[in-house]
Amino acid sequence: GGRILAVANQKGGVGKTTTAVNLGAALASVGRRVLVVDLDPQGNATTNLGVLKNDVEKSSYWLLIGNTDLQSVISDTAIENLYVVPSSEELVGAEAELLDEDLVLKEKRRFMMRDALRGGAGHPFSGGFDYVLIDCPPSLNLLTVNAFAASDAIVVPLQCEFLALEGLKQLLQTINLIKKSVHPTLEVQGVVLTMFDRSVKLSGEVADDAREQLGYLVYDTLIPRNVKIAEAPSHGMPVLQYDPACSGSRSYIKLAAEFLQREQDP
Amino acid sequence: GGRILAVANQKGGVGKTTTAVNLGAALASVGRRVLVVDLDPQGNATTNLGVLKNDVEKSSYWLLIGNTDLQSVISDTAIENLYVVPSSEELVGAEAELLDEDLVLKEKRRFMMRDALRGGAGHPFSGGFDYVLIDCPPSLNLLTVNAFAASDAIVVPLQCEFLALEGLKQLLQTINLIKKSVHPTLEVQGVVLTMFDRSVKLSGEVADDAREQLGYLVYDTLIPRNVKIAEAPSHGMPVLQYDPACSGSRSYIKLAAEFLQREQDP
Ligand SMILES: Nc1ncnc2c1ncn2[C@@H]1O[C@H](COP(=O)(O)OP(=O)(O)OP(=O)(O)O)[C@@H](O)[C@H]1O
Ligand SMILES: Nc1ncnc2c1ncn2[C@@H]1O[C@H](COP(=O)(O)OP(=O)(O)OP(=O)(O)O)[C@@H](O)[C@H]1O
Ligand SMILES: [Mg+2]
Ligand SMILES: [Mg+2]
Repeated sequence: GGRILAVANQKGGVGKTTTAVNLGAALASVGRRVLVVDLDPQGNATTNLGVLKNDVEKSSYWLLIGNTDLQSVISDTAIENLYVVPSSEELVGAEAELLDEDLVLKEKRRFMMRDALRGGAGHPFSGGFDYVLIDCPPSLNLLTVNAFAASDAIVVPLQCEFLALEGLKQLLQTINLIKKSVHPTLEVQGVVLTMFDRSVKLSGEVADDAREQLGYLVYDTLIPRNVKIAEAPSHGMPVLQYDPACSGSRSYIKLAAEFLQREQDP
Repeated sequence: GGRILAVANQKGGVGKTTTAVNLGAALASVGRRVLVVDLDPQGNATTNLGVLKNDVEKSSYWLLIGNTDLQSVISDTAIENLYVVPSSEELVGAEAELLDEDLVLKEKRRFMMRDALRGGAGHPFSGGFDYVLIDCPPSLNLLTVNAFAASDAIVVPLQCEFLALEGLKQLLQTINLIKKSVHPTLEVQGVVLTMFDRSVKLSGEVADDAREQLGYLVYDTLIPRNVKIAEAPSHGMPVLQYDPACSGSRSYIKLAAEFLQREQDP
């Protein structure tokens, strides 16, 4: 079976979508079969992977609420080995629907995504992918909790800016709550430092701070601030396709190698 | 009475907190009495204004859930004329509590903040401030809806990056829903372009696009990407205090002038 990882951080704009899409594309480029699940009502991962929102019939909403079969909500991308479960407008209302006891039983509301992807607690994932990366919205709401309950591990993008470290405590607390209550084997696979800008003193300070506080959890690979990464979404493609030789692409390929290394020797 | 404005955009990391804090500080520097309400569980506005989270007794949570008197949740800042209702950890659970029908009546769950600040629909705000700026979390959840129902108008920070425009449609749809259902006079006071980087082609393209699509709604003032703005939060102060002469401070002072102009001739 494959592994499911949530890409999460409730702090906004730290590179969650950029990491889910580009780490996904980098893993696909080395032969892994990868599925990106867009669990953010904004649908940025869907757009970054070139899927037009108007063309979407079945979306991640149907995994959460409709208990639909995974295979029926998967879309192709232009990249070999890379697939996506797109987001849709319906996701905006998903949280309130999960909390509506007439629709979803109270004890099931955190596990709808887990049951749709795995069929139940502790079941291995056998959906025909090596890796599933779930792009989470910028909050610790029921959508993100569903992603945590469904995942084997979590990848945390951390922007090299002051405010970034502040939210990490809350995120780690939420992960611990999930571990203690429902999912004891959930772990953080790693923390990836994003938008690192060598010319900005603050970037280096935050990176040093993060390594001091989090140690091994922080990947060696730094994702640099690189304009090609910001331009690629407007062309509906990952940066690896938009400009394979730029520093942005090279850093995500390096991250994929480090990610796979951690997967082999946890 | 004074005016209440929500600073909102569900896209993460676009400069909501930076705008609430620095527009607030700039209005205070020209003699307006300003209150920043931190409605984000992350509490970044609280930290940016130098308030230590451990010192917080009463927070914005108590306005939402506890129906507490506004005066009892206000903290001072180091800046004259600038006050803050801090955020606290309790806000993380606020949304689920608002949706719990044993705690809050269904028809009241969107109006708790409005009733705490104004005492009811259509009532003028008479809390002793010229302006209240509510810093919203990066989502269109019940906290943000409470902010919209309580506000006279909305200020929308828009980052000069591709993904930024994509989410705007959803935001404007949500605002229209609120206008039609409960708050017909709610309006967008303006859209402020943030993190504008003259050396990046994409920045100029997004700015032009935004002005083409939104016209007058977009303020003339552009907020440049400026490292002093990113450094100021680590010193617990607005950039106007940290480095009053930098381009970041000057742009927020200019924005405050334009904001006041719009307030006079709507
Ligand atoms: N390394 C980078 N260099 C330059 N720009 C980047 C980089 N990573 C991300 N960006 C840009 O920064 C913005 C925020 O990134 P992204 O949307 O991936 O963050 P997010 O955490 O998914 O945001 P949200 O909280 O809204 O979901 C986007 O415009 C993106 O293109
Ligand atoms: N004009 C600017 N120049 C440089 N950095 C900026 C600028 N505006 C904001 N920043 C930095 O960008 C990051 C995101 O800004 P901010 O936290 O204000 O966004 P936000 O929309 O409030 O985020 P969230 O969605 O998490 O609430 C912060 O680290 C902030 O210091
Ligand atoms: Mg995202
Ligand atoms: Mg904020």
